[in-house]
Amino acid sequence: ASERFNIALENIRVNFRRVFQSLFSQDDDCDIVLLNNDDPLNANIEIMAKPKGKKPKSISQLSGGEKTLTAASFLFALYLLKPAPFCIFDEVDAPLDDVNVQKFNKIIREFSKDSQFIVITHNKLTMAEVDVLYGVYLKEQGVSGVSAVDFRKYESAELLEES
Amino acid sequence: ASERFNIALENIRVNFRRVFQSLFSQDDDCDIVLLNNDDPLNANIEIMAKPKGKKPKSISQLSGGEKTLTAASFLFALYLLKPAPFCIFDEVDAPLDDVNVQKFNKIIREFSKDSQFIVITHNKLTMAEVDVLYGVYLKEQGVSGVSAVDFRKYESAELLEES
Amino acid sequence: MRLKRLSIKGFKSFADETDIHFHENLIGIVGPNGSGKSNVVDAIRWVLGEGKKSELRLGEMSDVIFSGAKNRKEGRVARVTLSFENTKNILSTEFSDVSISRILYRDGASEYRLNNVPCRKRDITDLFVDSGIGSNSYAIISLNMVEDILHDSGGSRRAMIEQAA
Amino acid sequence: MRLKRLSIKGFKSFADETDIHFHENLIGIVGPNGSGKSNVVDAIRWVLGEGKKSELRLGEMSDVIFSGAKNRKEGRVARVTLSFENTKNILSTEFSDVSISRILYRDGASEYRLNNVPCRKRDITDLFVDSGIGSNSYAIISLNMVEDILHDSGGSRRAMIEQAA
Ligand SMILES: Nc1ncnc2c1ncn2[C@@H]1O[C@H](COP(=O)(O)OP(=O)(O)OP(=O)(O)O)[C@@H](O)[C@H]1O
Ligand SMILES: Nc1ncnc2c1ncn2[C@@H]1O[C@H](COP(=O)(O)OP(=O)(O)OP(=O)(O)O)[C@@H](O)[C@H]1O
Ligand SMILES: [Mg+2]
Ligand SMILES: [Mg+2]
Repeated sequence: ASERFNIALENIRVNFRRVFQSLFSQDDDCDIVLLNNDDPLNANIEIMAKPKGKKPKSISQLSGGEKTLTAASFLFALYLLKPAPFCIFDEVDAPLDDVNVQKFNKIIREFSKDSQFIVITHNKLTMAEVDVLYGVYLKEQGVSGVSAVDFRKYESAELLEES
Repeated sequence: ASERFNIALENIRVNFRRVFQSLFSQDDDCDIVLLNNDDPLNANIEIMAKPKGKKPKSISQLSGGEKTLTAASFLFALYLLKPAPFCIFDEVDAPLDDVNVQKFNKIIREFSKDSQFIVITHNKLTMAEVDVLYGVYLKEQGVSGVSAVDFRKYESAELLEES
Repeated sequence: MRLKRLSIKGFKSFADETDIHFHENLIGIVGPNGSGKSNVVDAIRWVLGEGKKSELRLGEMSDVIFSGAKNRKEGRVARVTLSFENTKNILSTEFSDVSISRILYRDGASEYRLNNVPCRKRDITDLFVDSGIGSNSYAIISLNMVEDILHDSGGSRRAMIEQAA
Repeated sequence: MRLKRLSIKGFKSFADETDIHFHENLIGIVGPNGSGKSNVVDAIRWVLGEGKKSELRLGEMSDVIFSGAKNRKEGRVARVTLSFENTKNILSTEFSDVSISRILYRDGASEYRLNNVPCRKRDITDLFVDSGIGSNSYAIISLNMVEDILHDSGGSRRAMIEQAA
């Protein structure tokens, strides 16, 4: 069991570095490290991230957006090892700036060749990227309904809501 | 001491309901309740929110955006009791949809007649609302700089970053 | 495996029967705050067998049932059905079209169904065992989980790696 | 009271002397992820006397000092100065122009200054005592505090109400 786990972890490490450098840049570094190596099945798994050569001592010094990109890199690394048939992201793009939203969406678009991706978002760049949009709305007070939406209409629909 | 606290709490309750109904709608209800009333100085202060007549049993059933609006209503209620000379919001608008971002910004614009507000944001609607924009950027790897930004340029600046 | 349809009735804010079709590969879900988007994600976690109240933002498990609104009485039953095609034979079953359902009545009676035949929860979780899908797998992610993944609270990181191994 | 200028040098990612002027009433701060926006907020909390490492996202208090980068050596000192006009006499001092500073050296020596004269931390916090401003007041809010405010972890809600009372 620990043999299998170690091989999986090594694969994830390699994937993690690759994805991390595509979301950050070639100058960025990251790693997945097993603390107290002697007992791999119970050791703590630490994530290290060093965007742009900075010397963050720990993950908690990263910015909100950098934390989200680091977590996303880890999740994508897991996906690359075993592509789940479908994935769901609920507002994971909220802390990201436009450039990082586009990088994030590029990776999801790539993965959506093999799996289905469901993305919940308020970000217009992400809305423009998907194949189909479903709008969830309150059809009466406290009761939800769903209908397919045309992105161009959505832009004005939300403002319609305001009127 | 507890006399002053009770008066303050009553004022906050009134403010909270007023702001909450302006961020949600007239059909929405909310309250601030002191649990185990006999000892006001140590009692727990509970926030109750019931957007659109829904019967949420507790705050944890609210959506991400509804939680942010409820917390903002509470903070604005405190501000109305004692207007701090300046306030800072760091990406508080991130979970909000366009309609709620505009309501939120309307309140801040109103309060900025008496106090200074500093708003950190990735949201274009908020950027268009402020009097002046400062752009923080990495002038070299790992080193931050600040410069005043013209909003119109910012739109393209971020995409410039991509090239 | 391809998702085909999610059908929800009486689950959280979905008082009426509501269907979402998954014909495409990249599907966006949008809507105002509080409209019910994250409730859709909760419905999928629930039908996959999620047992922890905190993962579904519930006080009580019975809070999944529509609790009523201004012009509506509370619901008596919550039902979610997820149907898919078993392409690439990812799922350990010989059916090519598979649907899983979970039902909860106000009186506490609950039921799982596989292709509309009552079954145990285990039959559903066994179906997905090697697919990477599960109620708390790396494949269903909300923004508020980012802190958990980075700080590895409760060993969630190890559990995710084991799902992918 | 009106904010006039924030001046940062050697604090977190601000290796060089950087000034932000607050002439207007509604000021937006924008920039890419990781560029240093939240570090500006940390600088303001720090100069107001913040003592908790967790509130400043620090491992050690000395982590506020610029820790170096690809082409830069680590800094020796972190210094933040916040200057304002004491309009409406909100602050308990007779000066009309007030500036507060906080300085930390690598060797651990630290200093507060009021109008460039060394003073105690108490002198700074006393200045703001009835203004509603403080390092952890209701006036400085990040998105990740929303959960704390709603679930009142650690009595933060009561502390905020007392600041406003
Ligand atoms: N059992 C229930 N019956 C009726 N309504 C419910 C039930 N459980 C939750 N809700 C309601 O569902 C709403 C939350 O929906 P949800 O979290 O899906 O919103 P959302 O679309 O994700 O919004 P956001 O964009 O803010 O994240 C809440 O207003 C809550 O009151
Ligand atoms: N002592 C220090 N020396 C150098 N850099 C530091 C120091 N402390 C923190 N940093 C760096 O500052 C960066 C974080 O900046 P900050 O949190 O202000 O970003 P931000 O602009 O708020 O981004 P986001 O939009 O993602 O929230 C991190 O990359 C971190 O490595
Ligand atoms: Mg949601
Ligand atoms: Mg930030």
